[in-house]
Amino acid sequence: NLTDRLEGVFRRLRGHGTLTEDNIQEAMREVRMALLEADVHFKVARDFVAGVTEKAIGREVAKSLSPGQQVIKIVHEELVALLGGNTEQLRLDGRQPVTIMMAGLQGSGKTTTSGKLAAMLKNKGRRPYLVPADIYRPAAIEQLQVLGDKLGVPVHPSTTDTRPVDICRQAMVAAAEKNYDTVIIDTAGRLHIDESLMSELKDIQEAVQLSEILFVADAMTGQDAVTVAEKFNHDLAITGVVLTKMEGDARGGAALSIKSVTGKPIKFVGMGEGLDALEVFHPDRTASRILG
Amino acid sequence: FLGRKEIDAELFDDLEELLITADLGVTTTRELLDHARRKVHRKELSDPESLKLALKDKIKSFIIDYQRDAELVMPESGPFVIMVVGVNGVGKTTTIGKIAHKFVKAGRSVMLVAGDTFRAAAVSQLQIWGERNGVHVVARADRADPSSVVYDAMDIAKAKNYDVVLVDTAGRLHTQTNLMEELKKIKRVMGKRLEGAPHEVMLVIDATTGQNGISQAKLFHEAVGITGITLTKLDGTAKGGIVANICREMKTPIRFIGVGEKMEDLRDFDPDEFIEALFE
Ligand SMILES: Nc1nc2c(ncn2[C@@H]2O[C@H](COP(=O)(O)OP(=O)(O)OP(=O)(O)O)[C@@H](O)[C@H]2O)c(=O)[nH]1
Ligand SMILES: Nc1nc2c(ncn2[C@@H]2O[C@H](COP(=O)(O)OP(=O)(O)OP(=O)(O)O)[C@@H](O)[C@H]2O)c(=O)[nH]1
Ligand SMILES: [Mg+2]
Ligand SMILES: [Mg+2]
Repeated sequence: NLTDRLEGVFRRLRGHGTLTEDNIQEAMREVRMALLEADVHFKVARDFVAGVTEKAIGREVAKSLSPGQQVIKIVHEELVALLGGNTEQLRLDGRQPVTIMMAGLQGSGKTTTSGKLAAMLKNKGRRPYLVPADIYRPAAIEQLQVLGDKLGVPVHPSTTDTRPVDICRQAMVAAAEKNYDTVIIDTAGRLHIDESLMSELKDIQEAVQLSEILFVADAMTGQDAVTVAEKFNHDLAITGVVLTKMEGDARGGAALSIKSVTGKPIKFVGMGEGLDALEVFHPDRTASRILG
Repeated sequence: FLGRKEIDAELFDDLEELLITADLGVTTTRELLDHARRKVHRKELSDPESLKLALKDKIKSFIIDYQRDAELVMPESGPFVIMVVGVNGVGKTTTIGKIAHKFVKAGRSVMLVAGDTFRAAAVSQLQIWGERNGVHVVARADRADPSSVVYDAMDIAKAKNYDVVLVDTAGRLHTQTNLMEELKKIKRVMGKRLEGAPHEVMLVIDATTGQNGISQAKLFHEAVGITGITLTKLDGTAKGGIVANICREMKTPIRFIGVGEKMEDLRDFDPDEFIEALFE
């Protein structure tokens, strides 16, 4: 692991009380390798290492730490700061009803996460309304209805012959009539390069006052995370990120890639298929995991 | 090639970026570039174009390094059973809908088995794919044990003499031991009920997957023995380079690639096309 590799690096160089430009170069190469192995994007890893190198030069090695441990400590702190700098909860106090739109690639976990959010909000005493706006995937509307039934959360009666933007407009009318205070819109998975489907999301954004646009991404995503996140953020000005399937053994470097390229807060992580498996994002845990 | 006229350090930097961003991983990239550097050193390569070709050949050798046929080979008699496995959301159910279409077009009789009895609307989703293809779907109305659904399905397959049987399973993380045990049981039940089944265990890998793909392939292979791979979502911007490592490790052929969400969006895997795309 990285600690062992860094110990190896510093064993080869002698006597250190301070981290210098020389003794840090090789250590930072190991850090960059670890980040790439963890699926951090090539450019993000390079920029991160450059930034951390600047922070590390001239730092004293604490009495209780080996030089390798000191480097890890600095890298870890920097990762945590980058990942969690502006951790933010769901914006629930603004204009009501709070309206959340889920967006992301195919299969990333949007529908399941919509259910999880509804469960969490219901437990908080709110009145969520689930809106199926995926008219393409076979049985997508039914999938959200099954989740709603399980939770005792109302689901908008969407049909596949209505345009998603109209489904959303109709759902907002229904929410006002029935006094639901949180509307969760589940959209179809789509490619960031599919301009007509990206327009569909922009249309919804214009038709409905959205409090949050959550970009849902799979924790096992590799280098593509940057390209995808950048495009969704550019087209929609997302307000937060959800990383799903985090309970597996993916190192989760996509978290750093997505955070660095969008600057948007990672609000939640999916930790399982159950509707209770949604947790608040912990930057320090993800940082340790990325470093391996 | 990347606009460079000669082999220099900058070219190697550009190549490192290209290979890593294609999800080939650090270790494999390093190995490929060292291989190229040795060739340059031995004066076997002297221009960027031949260097590129050398890299492509090396990557190709990782991918076609398997002993089985690349094509799915139908057995002499009896149903050909394909069990589809993989982690959550990679495209198993959709891929089954596409493979069914391929076999129906080829004049075969096809049956689908709704082995995902867990996820919301999973059975309905597969039933719609069955309707689109005009093929029978074996499903249970209740949340039955997937092994019992498969047990019945094997009897039906034999009795009705279907040519091809496609078994859908629930998505599961390779790290969930109890779910991997469930998959082993489904496979055992199939084999007990219909000799030789499953004739193909197809692992579905999402092209956007990073290095975790290696762990997925390894653990699914250990559990049920993977005999073929389908790489999905290649219509996106991800290159799917992770399969180079998977194939190298497991010596398993890539049967198909998924290039969209419709029934026709399945192609036979072409290693040359795939490698060309890696370098684009
Ligand atoms: N293990 C695990 N599985 C998850 C998690 N979140 C979602 N899933 C599973 O991932 C698969 C895909 O989830 P969906 O909610 O259907 O994904 P989606 O983004 O709505 O998919 P599309 O609508 O087709 O784009 C399902 O099998 C879910 O149960 C998670 O945090 N952990
Ligand atoms: N763009 C694109 N999308 C695909 C492809 N294959 C599948 N999908 C989409 O990916 C999403 C998930 O597909 P599913 O077939 O439900 O995946 P799964 O592996 O069966 O999911 P679980 O059963 O929940 O684990 C759906 O929105 C599909 O339409 C592909 O080749 N390209
Ligand atoms: Mg969905
Ligand atoms: Mg499925």
